[in-house]
Amino acid sequence: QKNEAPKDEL
Amino acid sequence: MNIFRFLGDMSHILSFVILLLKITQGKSAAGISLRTQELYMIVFCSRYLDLFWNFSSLYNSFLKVVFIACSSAIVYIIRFKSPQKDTWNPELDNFPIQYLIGPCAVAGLLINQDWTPFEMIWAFSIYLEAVAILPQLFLLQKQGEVENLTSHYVAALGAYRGLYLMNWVYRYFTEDDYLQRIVWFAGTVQTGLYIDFFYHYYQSKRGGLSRPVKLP
Repeated sequence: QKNEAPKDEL
Repeated sequence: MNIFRFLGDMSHILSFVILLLKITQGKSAAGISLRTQELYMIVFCSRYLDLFWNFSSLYNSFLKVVFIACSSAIVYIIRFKSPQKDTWNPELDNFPIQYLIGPCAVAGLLINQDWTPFEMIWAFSIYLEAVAILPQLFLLQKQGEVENLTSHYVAALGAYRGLYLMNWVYRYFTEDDYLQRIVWFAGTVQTGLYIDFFYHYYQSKRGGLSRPVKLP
């Protein structure tokens, strides 16, 4: 089960 | 960081450089949609509010500042600076952006990650970025023929979106814990908007010729 990623993109 | 994302960011920066060169060196904003540039300014200012409390890398924070600064400078030059402001044609560049901002704001309020104010603003900025190029594409369509630098600008933006798409696929398969459903959905819509432009861009640039892009 994957989770929403932290905001590490632009 | 992977190569797709890095090249995507570089392509995004290249688009700013092309546009800034065009309007400062060429002294004209003809063919450039101020509406689209204003939307990008809203997108970056709202999404990067978290500059004040999120830190993931110096690279990220630096580019966030660069994006806000570049989009603000572009809007400032076209709106207020002579002679560029006299080359902007409000009758041609008249896309009703309230019809983009309104629905994106509602979507941001309704569809976001965890119902905090910043998540709503952040989702709004993602949705708005997806459609922000529309006034520019409509302006090009009205003009029919697209100047070289303007076509390179739109192509660099389209390349940035395409590379980010590849970055998401790469990350999905290489990272154990990675999902970005809102971003993927909006990003796919956004990339799709460039397909028609790229078809005409390819048609006019193939064979090493540098003809202006003609749109039907």
